[in-house]
This record gives sequence, structure tokens and C-alpha cells, in this order.
Amino acid sequence: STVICVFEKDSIQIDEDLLANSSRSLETLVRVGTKLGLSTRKVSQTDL
Amino acid sequence: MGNGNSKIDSSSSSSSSDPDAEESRIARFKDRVHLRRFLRRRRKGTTNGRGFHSHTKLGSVEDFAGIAILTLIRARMNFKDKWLACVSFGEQTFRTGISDHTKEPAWNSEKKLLLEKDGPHIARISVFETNRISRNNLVGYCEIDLLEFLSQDSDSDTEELELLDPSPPNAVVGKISLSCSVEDPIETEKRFAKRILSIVDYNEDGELSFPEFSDLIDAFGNQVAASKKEELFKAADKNGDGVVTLDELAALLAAQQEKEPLMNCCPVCGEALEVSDKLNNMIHLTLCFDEGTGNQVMTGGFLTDKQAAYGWMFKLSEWAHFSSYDVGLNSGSSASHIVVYDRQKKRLVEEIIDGKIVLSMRAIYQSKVGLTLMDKGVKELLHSISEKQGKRMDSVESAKDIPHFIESFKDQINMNEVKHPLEYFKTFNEFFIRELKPGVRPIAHVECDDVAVCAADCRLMAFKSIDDSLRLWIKGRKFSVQGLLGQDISARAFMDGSLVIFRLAPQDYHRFHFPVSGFIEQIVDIPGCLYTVNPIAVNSKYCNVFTENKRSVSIISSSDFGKVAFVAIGATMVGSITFRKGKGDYVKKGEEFGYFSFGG
Repeated sequence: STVICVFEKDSIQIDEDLLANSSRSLETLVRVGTKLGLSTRKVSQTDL
Repeated sequence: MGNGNSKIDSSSSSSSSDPDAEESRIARFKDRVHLRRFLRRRRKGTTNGRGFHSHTKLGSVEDFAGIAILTLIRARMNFKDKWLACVSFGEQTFRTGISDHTKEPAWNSEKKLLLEKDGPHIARISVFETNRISRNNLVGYCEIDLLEFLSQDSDSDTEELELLDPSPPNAVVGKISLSCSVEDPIETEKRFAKRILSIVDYNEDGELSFPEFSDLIDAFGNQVAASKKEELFKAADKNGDGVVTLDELAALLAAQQEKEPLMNCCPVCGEALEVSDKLNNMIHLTLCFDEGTGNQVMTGGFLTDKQAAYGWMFKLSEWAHFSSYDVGLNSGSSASHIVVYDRQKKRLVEEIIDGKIVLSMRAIYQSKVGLTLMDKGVKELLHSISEKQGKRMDSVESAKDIPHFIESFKDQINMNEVKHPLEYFKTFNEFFIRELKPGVRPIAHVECDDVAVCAADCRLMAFKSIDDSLRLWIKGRKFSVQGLLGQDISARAFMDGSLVIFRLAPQDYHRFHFPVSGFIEQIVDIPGCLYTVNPIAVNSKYCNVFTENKRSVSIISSSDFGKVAFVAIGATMVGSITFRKGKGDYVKKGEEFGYFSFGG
């Protein structure tokens, strides 16, 4: 079984290590509750 | 600049034209390299008689980056055999030679490892008995946190660790002696310059004439640097004697790497070098130059300790890379293994899939013939099998399968984390959806809702955009976000969004949690097939598991991330999706959302 999460465009900055592994088609073994990424919305709202 | 010299800031811009600032940055870089030894180590000042490096310990592990020299000295085993040992660290595994037939193998093999605060620091050491024909057998293993080891205040140069039997109850099967020390950063810098210099020092006088220096700059492959070789040569030749010495070259490389890097990529492995991380670049290059020179006693190129133990077959192709060792359509026999990166332990691990399952999955999911068969009733068959399996797993008799299941995944199921004892589970499905003890899965930044967390214990793939996910992972030709979310939910908000896949393996904790805090706007059930969600199917262009499988789509409305689509997808056998929260509920990140269980 699988869970897929889809985030709106430019709403999340996913952790670099996860993106880097995925870009090499390499799955990363993670545990529930560990960090996935940061919201980018506050930054852009502040900028606005 | 105030007390700027006392700070270490590797991210400083190097484009400033202020010469004071420039000098200050160079000084900071030198400080970063040189002063660390005063912060981190206490030199014991003696060699140990075996020709090993003098033992250097760390005073602090904060912000450490450097080269650790790990030496596997000897082992004391319970029986005689021919032994080899492996060290798995980060993405690589190295192995020693094979000992004589003895109870006390002596390897005296060393390996330099890149050690830094945020990088891998736990080394797994595995000892195998060797076989001439068949694969080697793992007899004992141990793990050592190198940063912790190096920061311990100990008078001894070596440490003896117990080797544990990989099968429960993990009895002690022997002991291994090892040593670990930190290479002096100045030594690292000197060795690096020496190695670089030796590439073009044709007359081996330890100095570079202008033609030799010119060849060296060409070898770096940097066009800009190549266009101003004379200028660089003059800058390096401090005493103006017409040659560049080892020290002068080292100074030039340190200064130049700070201003305008001479090397954009590693001349050995071709890896791009991060402009902002000079120290690590130097360490990377040092380690790369050492490979294959005989300086390193342990051989490398393996991804996992299982690979290093394959025996004679693997010798045919010692240098492996996971791209040639991956699952997928064109991966041949290696499709019986999946290599994943363990984020917590910071190393590659290998998952074995039963050979028969692989063959059947490849036959079904990776060929047009197989998928045509799918259309001729196999879909219904998969549903029927899953429903029957669900009923069986809900029966009291199924509980007798639990111990065998735990034994099959002995390395991957930690019963100490499970909330209830084994006797509590009256059916296999109850065990399958087991709860964990409170606190064993801490939620990262629990009070900060602008930090999203992983939704499951799983193998994760994350992509910044849908296009990236299609290019790198999801090969089904019919995949689309609208297809994933179904007809009742508009995909407009998620177009070109980021996509994260959490794949649960049978042995995993099967409850899924909220990645973000917010309100559940809606939950829509979508009926569908129960294809496998194994990478073999996901990577098949003929198969569209994410858009054809049975699934439930939830939309979570979050103030920090906007709308987040949470799609729980059922698979063969495990097709039952149960939610513990519903529409309109406010949920906190990390809170349990529901679980997958056996059924249709």
C-alpha cells in the first residue's frame, strides 16, 4: 500500500536529501513524524 | 568586522571587491581548516608500533568535518574459518582481504572515511566466513558511532567490540578489535596538495615548473583558470624562484578555492564540487585520489555489506552503482533486490524480494502480454484473492503466522517499539495494524505547523514537481494528477505541485499519519483495481497503478501549506483502508489518520 501527498505549487520546500535521493531514483527509508519539508507560503506572503 | 574572525561562515559570498573582507574570508577558511584540531583533538603523541597513525581524539563533535581513519585490526571468533570483514558507511561498503584459516583472523586493514556532523557517522562492521563456491555467510556484526568513539576520553588506541549473531537472540559470536583516529586537517591539506602535485610532477622533484603547472591547470578543466595560467603561476610562486613548491601550491589552492575555485568537478570521479563547501571538496578529492593507489587497504565500490559478501560472482563486476543495481524494466536479474537509503542510519540497505514474486511481477507488470491478461479477468482475481486473504487474516487461526512473519523480517520489525505484547494480537490483521508505543516516533518540530512531516514508516520518493516525478519514477503512460484525484475533486489547485510517495512494505508499521495540520475538507473513496504498488509496477510504462487502484482521496486545508491532497492507495492483498478521522475534523500533524489492512 502507498500514500501519495500532493502539495500546491510552491507551497513546500521539501528537504534536500529526500529530493537528491529521489532524483537518483533512490527511495529513502523514513519514519513517520520525521521532517519532510518547510512551508514556503509564509515567506512569500511576507514578501508580498 | 568586529569579532568576525572567530566565526566560521562557509556561506560567505566570494564576490565582494573589498580586499579586507576578502582577506578576512581567506583567514576564516584557514581557521576553519587549521584551528579545528585545537578544538577537537588531543594528540596522544605516539605511534602504536604497528605503523598506524598516531591516535587523535575529538574534543567536540560540533561542526566537525574531516577524515577518520578506521582500522580493522583483528577478530577473535568461536571457530576456525577463512574470514573477511566489511565496513558499511554511508553509501558505500568496503571489505578486507580474506584471512588464513584461523579462529583469530588479522586484517590490519584501514579505510579513510569522510566524517562530519550531518553526514553518516555510524559504521556497521560485518564479519563473514568465506566459501569458495557459494556466497559468504554473515557470522557476526556490530555497529559503532565513530563521532562518539572519537570524542570519548580513553587512553587506549584500540577498542574491542562484541560481534553479534544476526539471528535472534543475537548471541555474541566473537570480538573484533579496531581503532579509529582523525587525520590532522593540516596533514589532509598537505597530502591533498602533494597528490595534486604528483599528477604533473614529471621529473618527481617535488616542484612544478611552469609547463608542469600549466598541465595541472588544464587537468582541472576550468577554462577561465586556463586562460590566466601565467597570472596564477606568479601568484603561487611567492619567492619568485620560477618553480612552485608543495607549500606554495597548497597555499594557492586554499586561497584560490576561496576566491574563484580552480576545480569545478572532481578529476577522478567527475562529481560536481559545491562552490560553497571548500573543506569538504578538499576532503572528497583527497579520498578520491587515494582510491586505487594502494594507500587504502580495504577495497570498495560495494553498496551494501550483502554485495561485498557475494563471493566470486561479484568479483566480475566489483564497481557497482545503484543505477545499475536498481529495480525496473531493464534491470535483469538484479530486480530481485531493491536498494534504499536509510535516512536515520545514513547508509544504503538492501531489501531482498522473493525471486518467484519478482519473476511473476515482471511477467505481469512489465509486458503488454501480462497486462492484457490483467484485462482478461486478472483484476477480478486480484480482488477476489485480496478479499479471501482479508477474511483469512481476520480469523483466529491466522495468529499462528505472526511469529513466522516476525522471523522473516527479523532485522526490520522491532518488537520493543510495539505497544502491546505478542499475546495481545488475536489475528494476523490485528498484528499487521499494530500500534506503537507513545513517543517511539517523535514528531519533528511538533509545535511548528510550517514544518511538514512524513506520513508513514516507508520508502519515500519526493519530487518538486509532477514533471520530475514522471521523468524519474512514475512511468505509467496514463498518470495525471486529475487521474490520481478522481472525477469528484478538482486537480486545478495541484497542477505542477510537489508530489511525495510513501510506499509501505509488508513489514512496516501500517498506520498512516497527517503530514500537516489543518481541516479535513472532504474524503472521497474511489473504487479500483488492486495491482501491486511495488516499484516494478510503478516503473512500468504499461501499468498505471496510482490512477487505477482502489484509493481514498482526502483534502486537508492547511494555513501553512494550503490544500494538501492525501491519497491512500490500496494494493494486492492489502486493499482495506480505514480512517480514524473524518470530514470536518481539525487534525494536528503527526496525528494518526488511519491504517491499511489485509482485505479487498
